[in-house]
Amino acid sequence: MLELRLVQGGLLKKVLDSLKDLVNDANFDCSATGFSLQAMDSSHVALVALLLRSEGFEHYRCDRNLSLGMNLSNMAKMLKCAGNDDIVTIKADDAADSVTFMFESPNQDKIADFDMKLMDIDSEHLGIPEAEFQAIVRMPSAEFARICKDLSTIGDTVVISVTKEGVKFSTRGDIGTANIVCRHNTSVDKPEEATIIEMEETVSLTFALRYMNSFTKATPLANQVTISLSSDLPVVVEYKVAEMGHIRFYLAPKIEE
Amino acid sequence: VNQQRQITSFFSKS
Repeated sequence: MLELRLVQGGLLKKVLDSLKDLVNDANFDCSATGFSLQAMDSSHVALVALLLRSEGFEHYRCDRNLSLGMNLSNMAKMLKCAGNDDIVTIKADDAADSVTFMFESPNQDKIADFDMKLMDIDSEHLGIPEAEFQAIVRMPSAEFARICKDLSTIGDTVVISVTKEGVKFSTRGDIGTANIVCRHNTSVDKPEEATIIEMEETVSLTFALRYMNSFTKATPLANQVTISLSSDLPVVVEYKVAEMGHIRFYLAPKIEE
Repeated sequence: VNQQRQITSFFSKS
């Protein structure tokens, strides 16, 4: 028996909106730790890892570890029917072939339940080693989204370079080139407007902008995004999900042959 | 030419 009650149901809507374009079908794993997901895009270039810790739910009952295979665009369709302020409860029986999403309006005057068919999904779980990063950039998530969107009008790939000067996002295309440099800046009115660059070593990596733009669908989840870089390793683009967890996108770099 | 790597070449099956 699984029963997860999330008061901030709007968070789940935002989570699905940030996943559904990258991944078609995925297993949601439910354990005492929390509600999690690991999935790759169909070309195995990007990976997403979601964790919503059990403490973040108002009520969290998971009698035994369960894996719920869901089509993410169908799940997003169902969650779209919840109000942004609704309380969302996810329910499933141990041997269930469906999952129930219950939506309660904040003043309890409207209660809806949506039942969605589950599916069997063969997914390989990858072990993600703990890595020391050469550079970690924290910046406003909206700024990062803007940069990715702007650069993708000019080129297909972005070179992200971190040096003492700051973090530089560069692209080139048929019409020309573009470089955007963001400097370390903590003298801001609000902490979420800060850009914090921690650099152990200079690093420069090339990534496909198509994937970066897909990751920025998570922007409504968090004011800040964390970009962790190391030479010849996938970049990690992380958004916090309120106080209860995170969504991490891993993207393999493009490497010169 | 930059070749797109796959995520599976960095992380192994657990």
